[in-house]
Amino acid sequence: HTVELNEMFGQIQSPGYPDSYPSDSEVTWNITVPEGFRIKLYFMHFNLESSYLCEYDYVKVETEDQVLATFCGRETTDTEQTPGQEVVLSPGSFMSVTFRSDFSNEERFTGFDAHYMAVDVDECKEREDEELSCDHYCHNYIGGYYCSCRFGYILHTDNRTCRVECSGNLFTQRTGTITSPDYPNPYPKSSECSYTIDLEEGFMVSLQFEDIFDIEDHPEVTCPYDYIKIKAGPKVWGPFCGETSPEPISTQSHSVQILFRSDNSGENRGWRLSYRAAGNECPKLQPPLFGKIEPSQAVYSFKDQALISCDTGYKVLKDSEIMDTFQIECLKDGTWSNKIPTCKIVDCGVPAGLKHGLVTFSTRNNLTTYKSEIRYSCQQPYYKMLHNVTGIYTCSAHGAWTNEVLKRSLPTCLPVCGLPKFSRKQISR
Amino acid sequence: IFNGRPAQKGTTPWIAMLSHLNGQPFCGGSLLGTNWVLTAAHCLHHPLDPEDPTLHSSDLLGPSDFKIVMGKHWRRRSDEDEQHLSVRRVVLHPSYNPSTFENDLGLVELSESPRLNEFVMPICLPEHPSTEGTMVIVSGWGKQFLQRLPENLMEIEIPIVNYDTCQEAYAPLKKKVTKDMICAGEKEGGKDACAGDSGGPMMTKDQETNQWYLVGVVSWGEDCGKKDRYGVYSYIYPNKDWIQRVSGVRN
Repeated sequence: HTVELNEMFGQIQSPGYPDSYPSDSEVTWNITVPEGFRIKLYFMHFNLESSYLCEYDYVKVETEDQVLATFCGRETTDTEQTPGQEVVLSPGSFMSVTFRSDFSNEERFTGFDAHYMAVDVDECKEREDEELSCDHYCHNYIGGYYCSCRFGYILHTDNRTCRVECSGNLFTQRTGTITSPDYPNPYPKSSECSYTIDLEEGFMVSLQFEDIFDIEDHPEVTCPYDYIKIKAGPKVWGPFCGETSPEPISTQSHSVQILFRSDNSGENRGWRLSYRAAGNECPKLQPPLFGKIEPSQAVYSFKDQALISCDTGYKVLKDSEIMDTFQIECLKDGTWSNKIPTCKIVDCGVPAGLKHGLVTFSTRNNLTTYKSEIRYSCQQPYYKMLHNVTGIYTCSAHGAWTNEVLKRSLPTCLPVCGLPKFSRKQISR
Repeated sequence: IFNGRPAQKGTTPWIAMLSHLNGQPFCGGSLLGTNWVLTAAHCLHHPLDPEDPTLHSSDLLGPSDFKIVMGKHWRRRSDEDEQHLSVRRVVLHPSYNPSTFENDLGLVELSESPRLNEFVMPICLPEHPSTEGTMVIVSGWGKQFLQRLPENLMEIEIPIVNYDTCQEAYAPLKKKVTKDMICAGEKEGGKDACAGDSGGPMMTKDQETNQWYLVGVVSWGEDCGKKDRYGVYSYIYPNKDWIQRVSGVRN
């Protein structure tokens, strides 16, 4: 005789309880509660015939695949068990209770009175096995649980593992370092990462793994779980996994893709690589006379730039144009974008005229180049220089006649006042 | 100039002659910097109705009404070094009062600078106030004794008079001597400026720098050379800011 019970709680009793139960009877109660709950069974009263290992009368509590307990008798002995105050918990949401009495009873036994109730399963506490637990955070609630992830992670479709969005990383610098997410901490699960190094044609990228290399692997099968793969054009390196860093890779290409995939299990610390791009080398450079080149490098390669500048007092002369600096670039084919220009001494040119004044050169041949000197003076005795400045100007490195005080501005000749040439006799006192 | 002496040519190179376009001189002035002549405001104000003391712009001389001649010594005869200059702008002192001659100053901007030489040179502005008793020189081509006009530039050498003394001297005539004026002359009279000298310089020499600077501008007086009737001049020192603000001139 089977009874299906689906309530969240209930009571079951031996037939005829509290009167003694009949012999030769068997009743089974199948208790089913919703997923996320388990069943707690406890006995208010228990009085069955005792027998060795409960082979006569018994109450057996079991799930689909295991016997949780078998009770009989009045008191627990080493060969038979009574529930007493003990609670029987089902591992899952199903429990079956079977009462069986054999065909004879030496005396009258009142049987049992038991209660059951559904008890929430705290999956967050109980699910230890990796397959089932949450990757980051577990949240229990009555009748179930859910997982959530740390900031920056996304809950995977398995509702358990946390992946990151790590696709579409673009590197355009000529050197760089790329790591697995969270490196050197364990990388996220269930993630598909892609990194692209995209440089101008003419560069050739080489890669080198550094420090830790720890990607989940398998003793027999090549990287069935997690792996890193490198592509450049038609060429593919990897998949790589395990703990041995791959050899340095010279891709001979200016565009490289790095694919990294992790499945939903494993705690591995990931990988780190550095890359460098180099192009064709250009011929060595010689700085111009009275000039210099920056940065000064033993080798210049594609895309390298060199800035030519001149010593103080000199300017760059390029195609008859005067400028402060001139930049050349190493081209893809290993030639320089321009020839090295020359450095020409700064020439301040003819000095501006001065109202009510005149200019004299300090050099016999009226030099106007860098560091040459001239002197402004006012038409004496009728004009004098304002502020009594020296009137001496030097051709500066910036190509301007410069005075210590007035800098680039011209002096001012002010009319002398109150000093007639023809003086009158002293004023009488 | 009453009881004066002929000025030695070139000793007053800053003296400017204001003359009508027909050559008739009517006032004096002093060259400041290279572009400005300081004169008396009343030289530039010719009221159609002398009785009407208010200042009408129509009574003011315009730049094209007169000219400036520098390097002059002779009043009528031309000088070898004289330079005729046209006027660009006329600026009267904002507080000029025609009826009391307060702030009797006017600045004339020249259209072009004169060529400086031993007969054309600006005078300096004062660095400090003048004190009573300081001897000053006043020069001009104005009337002499018996209303005769001189052949050449004349000058007198007179002392600066105490302000209160001068004020008291004019009190009986109900004429106000104000703080923007300065008086000079002898108590007994004699040496004095007179009509035609207006606008001309009252100057003295700075003993430290040896430079001549302008003390005053010939402005007004009661008659000429009379006892107790000192010559009254527009005092430059208290008006120096205005002069520099308008003309930009610095020593």
